Amino acid sequence: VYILKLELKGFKSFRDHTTLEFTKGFNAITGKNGSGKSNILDAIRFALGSNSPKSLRESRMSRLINEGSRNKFARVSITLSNENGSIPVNSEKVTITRELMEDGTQRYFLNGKRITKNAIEDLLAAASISSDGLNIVPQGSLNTIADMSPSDRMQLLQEII
Amino acid sequence: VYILKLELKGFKSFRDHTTLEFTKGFNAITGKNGSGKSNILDAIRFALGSNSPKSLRESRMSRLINEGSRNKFARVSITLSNENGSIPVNSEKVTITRELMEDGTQRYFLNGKRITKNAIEDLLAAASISSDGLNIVPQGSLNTIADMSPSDRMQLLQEII
Amino acid sequence: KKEAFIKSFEQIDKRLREIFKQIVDGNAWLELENPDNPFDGGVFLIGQFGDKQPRESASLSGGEKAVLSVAFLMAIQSSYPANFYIFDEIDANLDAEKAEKLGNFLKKWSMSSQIILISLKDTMLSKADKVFGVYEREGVSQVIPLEMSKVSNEQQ
Amino acid sequence: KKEAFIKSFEQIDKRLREIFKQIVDGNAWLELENPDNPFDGGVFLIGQFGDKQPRESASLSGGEKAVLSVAFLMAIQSSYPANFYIFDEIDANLDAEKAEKLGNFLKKWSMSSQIILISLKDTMLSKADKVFGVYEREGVSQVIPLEMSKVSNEQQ
Ligand SMILES: Nc1ncnc2c1ncn2[C@@H]1O[C@H](COP(=O)(O)OP(=O)(O)OP(=O)(O)O)[C@@H](O)[C@H]1O
Ligand SMILES: Nc1ncnc2c1ncn2[C@@H]1O[C@H](COP(=O)(O)OP(=O)(O)OP(=O)(O)O)[C@@H](O)[C@H]1O
Ligand SMILES: [Mg+2]
Ligand SMILES: [Mg+2]
Repeated sequence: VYILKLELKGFKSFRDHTTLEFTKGFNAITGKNGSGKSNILDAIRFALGSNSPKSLRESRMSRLINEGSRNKFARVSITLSNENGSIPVNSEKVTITRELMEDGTQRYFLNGKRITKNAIEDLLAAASISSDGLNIVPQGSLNTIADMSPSDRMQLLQEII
Repeated sequence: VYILKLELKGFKSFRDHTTLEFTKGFNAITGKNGSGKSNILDAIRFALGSNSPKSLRESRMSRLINEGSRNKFARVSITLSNENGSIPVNSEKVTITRELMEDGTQRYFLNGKRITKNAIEDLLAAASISSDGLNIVPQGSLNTIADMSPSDRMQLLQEII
Repeated sequence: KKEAFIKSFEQIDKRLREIFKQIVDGNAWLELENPDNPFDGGVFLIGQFGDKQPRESASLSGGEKAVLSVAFLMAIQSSYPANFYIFDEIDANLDAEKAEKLGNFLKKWSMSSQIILISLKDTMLSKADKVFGVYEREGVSQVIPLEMSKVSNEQQ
Repeated sequence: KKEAFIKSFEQIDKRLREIFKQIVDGNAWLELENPDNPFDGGVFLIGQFGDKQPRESASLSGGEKAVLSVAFLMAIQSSYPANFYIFDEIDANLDAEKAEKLGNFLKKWSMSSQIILISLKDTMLSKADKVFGVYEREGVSQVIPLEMSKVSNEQQ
């Protein structure tokens, strides 16, 4: 499983519909300070079901919606390759879409069809994909990992093993 | 008051006698990862009287002594310009020397003469010089400042004002 | 429980040794504080760079810690290797030499797992198969695919 | 007590506005959460970059936070300006443009206060009056004064 495509609209600084088509190998994202790079990482975590505003670097979920635009919702779609079928869905590509409205209501879609949040979580868990997996390393978090105490490290290993 | 000179011997990775003569204006220190740059900042804090191993990035003061060398002591001297007399000492240059022996005993010298730790602290306080002043910004600490909560920031301001 | 932990622990330690060697010239490993009763103690993360003494993670330099942490994170993935990795400026503390080495390592690694790397350094960007440039105009972010030759000019 | 605090607070706020403008194109300021009873609330640190909306420090980007924090630290010195400043890789998160601007600002500032800056970036090193190169051989650190032209080669 890898990330084929990411589409954002109304999510943080991405007011307009934006698409990133990733390659299977080595993708790099660059740009000036404040241009929106880390917001892309947040968008991936959002689409994968993260419910922690803090890990999306905001105080409340509603602040994820682009400020200053007329459309009052945030929508992120992530398309995952599923050639090896590790996501228990009968299609080679799996697109998960998450929408957040201004009043806080959220909707999830799988390949365009409405689905519940729990169902998405189960599908992703089956393929060991999680929005807060250790394979996602947000900006500045390496320092926290490096300065862990030996007992914190033991706790971390026990959670993984 | 500014820093004229720093001399290190047996302090962290500085096994041999090392001297840095600073200019009054803009000094830069560069070098590869692990070469010893941040150890220089630690040496300045040590000479200015820091008693917190944690702020010197070690677990115990004795670990400040260079490992693997025959000499079992750490010595750092800092020479400050005192043209305007803000350090209440009757000389244009003030050299503070601090020695730490393997058994934990420490000695302080002012312009070559033995002096107590408290006397040094008083002299520096008179010139608003402190080993943990906000004018010293260790590696990685900007993130902590930036992510302070508003109430932590109020507390900080109350300590300063 | 203890046996299962020890077995996994040794596997992670082995992966850490392999990965670290691929990034820099040196060694890294894990040690149990209390080998007889592992859960009564902690886990030490040790790094040895070049011909220097081995040291616990907390007393390494900023750049050394960054390299060691990346190797450790990749070694402890629950499903190994992970499907994809997303790294946000993990090279911020690295000097030119270490950034080059990390870039080479990630290039190799990307043969078996997808990598999405956010970086400001040309050394890293030049190794990628595809580069995205993110721009901001009046507070609105836009993304365009970049040719690597164009990136170097942009960065200036 | 409240009057004394408010008076100092306004002085720091004024210094922050001055300093920030000198580093980047934008504004920064402090706001009291509870202006009537300051001690019952916190202090907001606000930054506005270019033509973007002003935002509280915690929800700015990594590089934007770094610039804002430097300006804030310099504004809150108990004795203003401090005798000397020692900065250890404060430019790690900055892009080439912001590093250049910060370097220019520190150069100006160094006319009135001594600055000792640890950095890996040529942009910053090239502004210094004196550059020290730190080397390690078999675990032992050495320092030699560097000519700027030599530094660029070293870094490669
Ligand atoms: N809800 C929102 N609406 C509009 N803009 C937002 C919103 N949330 C965050 N932003 C803006 O997004 C900008 C970019 O943030 P981001 O952290 O992605 O930058 P970055 O490219 O990672 O920069 P750096 O290199 O400094 O880390 C911030 O400056 C912030 O003002
Ligand atoms: N007591 C000691 N004896 C010998 N070496 C030590 C001692 N304490 C620390 N060191 C060594 O000093 C080295 C340099 O550390 P320092 O943090 O100064 O590097 P740096 O130049 O700041 O690197 P970076 O660019 O990665 O931040 C470390 O690798 C560590 O092994
Ligand atoms: Mg960022
Ligand atoms: Mg350092």
